[in-house]
Amino acid sequence: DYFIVKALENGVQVIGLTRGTDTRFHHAEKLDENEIMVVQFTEHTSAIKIKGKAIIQSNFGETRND
Amino acid sequence: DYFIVKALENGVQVIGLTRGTDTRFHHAEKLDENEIMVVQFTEHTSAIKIKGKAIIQSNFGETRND
Amino acid sequence: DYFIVKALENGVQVIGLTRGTDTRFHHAEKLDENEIMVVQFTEHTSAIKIKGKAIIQSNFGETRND
Amino acid sequence: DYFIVKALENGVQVIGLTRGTDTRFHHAEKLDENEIMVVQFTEHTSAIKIKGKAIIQSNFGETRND
Amino acid sequence: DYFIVKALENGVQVIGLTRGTDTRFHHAEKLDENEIMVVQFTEHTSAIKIKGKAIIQSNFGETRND
Amino acid sequence: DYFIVKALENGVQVIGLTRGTDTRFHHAEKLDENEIMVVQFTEHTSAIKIKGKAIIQSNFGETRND
Amino acid sequence: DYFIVKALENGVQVIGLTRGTDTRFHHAEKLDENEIMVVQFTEHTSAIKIKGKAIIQSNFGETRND
Amino acid sequence: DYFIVKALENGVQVIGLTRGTDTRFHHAEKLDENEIMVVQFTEHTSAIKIKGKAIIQSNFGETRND
Amino acid sequence: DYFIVKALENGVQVIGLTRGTDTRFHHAEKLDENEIMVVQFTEHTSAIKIKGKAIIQSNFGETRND
Amino acid sequence: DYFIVKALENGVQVIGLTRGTDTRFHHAEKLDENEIMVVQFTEHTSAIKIKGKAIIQSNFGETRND
Amino acid sequence: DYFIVKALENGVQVIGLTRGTDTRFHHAEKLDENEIMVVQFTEHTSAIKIKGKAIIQSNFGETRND
Ligand SMILES: N[C@@H](Cc1c[nH]c2ccccc12)C(=O)O
Ligand SMILES: N[C@@H](Cc1c[nH]c2ccccc12)C(=O)O
Ligand SMILES: N[C@@H](Cc1c[nH]c2ccccc12)C(=O)O
Ligand SMILES: N[C@@H](Cc1c[nH]c2ccccc12)C(=O)O
Ligand SMILES: N[C@@H](Cc1c[nH]c2ccccc12)C(=O)O
Ligand SMILES: N[C@@H](Cc1c[nH]c2ccccc12)C(=O)O
Ligand SMILES: N[C@@H](Cc1c[nH]c2ccccc12)C(=O)O
Ligand SMILES: N[C@@H](Cc1c[nH]c2ccccc12)C(=O)O
Ligand SMILES: N[C@@H](Cc1c[nH]c2ccccc12)C(=O)O
Ligand SMILES: N[C@@H](Cc1c[nH]c2ccccc12)C(=O)O
Ligand SMILES: N[C@@H](Cc1c[nH]c2ccccc12)C(=O)O
Repeated sequence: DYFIVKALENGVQVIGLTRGTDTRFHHAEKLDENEIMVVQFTEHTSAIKIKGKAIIQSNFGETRND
Repeated sequence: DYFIVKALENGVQVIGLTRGTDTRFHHAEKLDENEIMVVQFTEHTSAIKIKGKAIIQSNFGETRND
Repeated sequence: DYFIVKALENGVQVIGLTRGTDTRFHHAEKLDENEIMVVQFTEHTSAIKIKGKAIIQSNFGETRND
Repeated sequence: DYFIVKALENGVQVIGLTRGTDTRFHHAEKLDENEIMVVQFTEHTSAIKIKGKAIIQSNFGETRND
Repeated sequence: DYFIVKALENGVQVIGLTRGTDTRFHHAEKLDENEIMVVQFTEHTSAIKIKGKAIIQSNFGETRND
Repeated sequence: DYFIVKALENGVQVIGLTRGTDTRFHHAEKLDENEIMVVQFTEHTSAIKIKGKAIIQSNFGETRND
Repeated sequence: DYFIVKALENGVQVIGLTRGTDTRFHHAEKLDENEIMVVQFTEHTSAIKIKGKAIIQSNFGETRND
Repeated sequence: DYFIVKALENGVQVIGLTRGTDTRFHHAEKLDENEIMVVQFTEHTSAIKIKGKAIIQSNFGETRND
Repeated sequence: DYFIVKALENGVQVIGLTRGTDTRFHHAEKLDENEIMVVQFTEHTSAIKIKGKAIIQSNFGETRND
Repeated sequence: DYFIVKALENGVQVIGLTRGTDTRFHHAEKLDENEIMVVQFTEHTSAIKIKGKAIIQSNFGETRND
Repeated sequence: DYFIVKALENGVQVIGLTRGTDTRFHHAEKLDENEIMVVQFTEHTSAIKIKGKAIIQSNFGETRND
């Protein structure tokens, strides 16, 4: 399972939350406007948070927050 | 299996309930308006509760509670 | 396999019934109006009962009981 | 594999029949009008009988007996 | 694999035939009018016979014999 | 894999042929008019012959021989 | 994987060819007009030849040779 | 994976090529006009050549060479 | 995974390239006009080159180079 | 799972981020205008970043950032 | 997973990049105009680069760079 995040402004953050009994941020990738990140769920990442204006393309179509 | 939660107001909570014989809250992630969280079911999370105004995109289309 | 329950009134109960030779309630999660619960079948839950006015979204579309 | 039973009257019974060489009732869950039960086939349940007025939603669409 | 049998009259029989080198009846479940039975193929049942007026809903749509 | 045979006359036969190096009849189930048989391929049955007027519903739609 | 052969004349043959380094006929099942045979590929059969007028229903729709 | 070859003339050949480091013909099955052969890929056959006028029905629809 | 090559002229070549750290030609099958070859990817073949005028039918529809 | 990146200008970068507890860049492949790269997620790559004007074709359709 | 590359000019290169911690070119297959190459991802190839004018047919439809 993967999905695509396209930043619509500078400073968008794609944040990985840890898998397991504990839930905390393990990585925050910063995207500039128009940069694209394609991300998977992994052994270490079971929840992903997106802050800032972006478009998400996933199994469920498009999600915008601008 | 994953789904997407987009907060429509500040203070939305995405709450993980424990898998196993016991069912209790193990984590509550707070989302500000427009923040997006993409979450999986996991070895530790077999039920997820959402409090506050949000849009959920899942296999079943969109679910709104605003 | 998961499905979504959205409460249409306060006091909706999502009740997990035990898997195995014995069938009894192991947990009843109470939902207030507009709260949403996304639930899986699990090693401990093989039947789920919903009491109170709610909308269920599953593989079979929508089920309402209001 | 799961399906949904929505009771259209009080006293609807969702009856589990045992898996194995022997076929007998191991549990009868009573539903009041408008109560919903989401049930799986399991290691102990390989046939399910529904008595009383209900709507069933399954892979095959809707089945009514009212 | 499962399918649904809805009895259209009293006395409908859903008969399980044994899996294995030998083929014989191991169980005949009697259904009254409007009763519904949801049945699986199992380790012990590899053929199922239906006697009496009923509607069957399966992967192949509806089969009626009334 | 299963399919459905509905007898359109008395005396329809659903015949199981043995799996393995040898191919012979191991069982012939007789169906009266309107009786329905739902059959699987199994460890012992890798070919099935149908004699007499019947409708077959399978992955490929309907097959009639009347 | 299975498919259906319906004989359109007497004397139709459904011939199983052996799986393995050697390819030879291991069984020829004769069908009379209107008889139906539902056949699988198996551990012993990796090619099947049909002689005589018949309709074949498979994953690819209908094949006629009359 | 299987596909269907229907001969449109006498003398059509369905030729199996060996799986492995070496690629050579291991079997050529001759089909007379209107004969049908349903063939699988196997442990010994990883390429199949068809000479002569025939119709092939496969996952990709129909292929004719007449 | 397989696909179909139909030669539109004499001398079409279907060339298997070796799987592994090294990539070289291990077999070139020559097809005359109208001959059809149905080929799989295998333990020894992870890339396939086609020279000459042909039609390819694959998961992606038709590819022509004439 | 794979997707396709087509560069719309010189200097497009397809950057692989490491799988595991640590997230850092392990490779940045530079593409000139019109060059195409088809990339998988792998044991070493669980997130991929794209900088510069490009078209991405994936399970979710097309993503452009020009 | 495989896809198809059809060269639209001479000198098109289909380049395999190594799977693993290191990413480098392990093979560049040159295609003349109209030659077709059908390629898989493999144990040794986890990214593929295409230089020169070509059409790519994949799960995502057609990609052209001419
Ligand atoms: N650590 C949690 C992260 C998580 C996944 N899904 C969630 C839903 C709600 C809250 C936390 C989570 C887990 O692996 O289960
Ligand atoms: N601890 C429960 C959580 C749960 C999952 N689905 C449920 C449905 C109803 C009530 C509780 C649950 C379990 O793992 O089974
Ligand atoms: N304890 C039962 C619960 C159950 C599942 N499906 C049912 C259908 C009917 C009655 C009970 C059940 C079991 O695991 O099998
Ligand atoms: N004990 C039976 C229950 C059953 C399943 N499917 C059936 C069909 C007909 C009669 C009985 C059954 C079994 O596990 O096989
Ligand atoms: N005992 C048989 C039952 C059976 C299954 N499919 C059949 C088709 C025809 C006749 C008998 C059967 C078996 O397991 O194989
Ligand atoms: N004994 C044979 C039965 C069979 C299956 N498919 C066939 C096709 C043709 C002739 C015989 C068969 C086998 O298991 O392989
Ligand atoms: N004995 C051959 C039979 C066969 C299967 N597919 C074929 C295609 C062509 C010729 C022979 C065959 C095998 O198992 O491989
Ligand atoms: N012996 C070859 C046969 C083959 C399969 N696909 C091919 C494509 C091209 C040339 C040969 C082949 C192999 O098993 O791999
Ligand atoms: N030997 C290579 C062949 C190959 C497959 N796909 C490729 C793509 C590009 C270049 C070579 C290849 C391998 O198995 O990986
Ligand atoms: N090292 C991380 C990379 C990653 C994957 N998905 C992510 C989402 C957000 C942040 C980082 C990631 C991991 O394997 O899990
Ligand atoms: N060696 C890398 C190749 C690779 C695959 N996908 C990538 C995406 C970006 C950069 C490099 C890659 C790996 O196997 O993971």
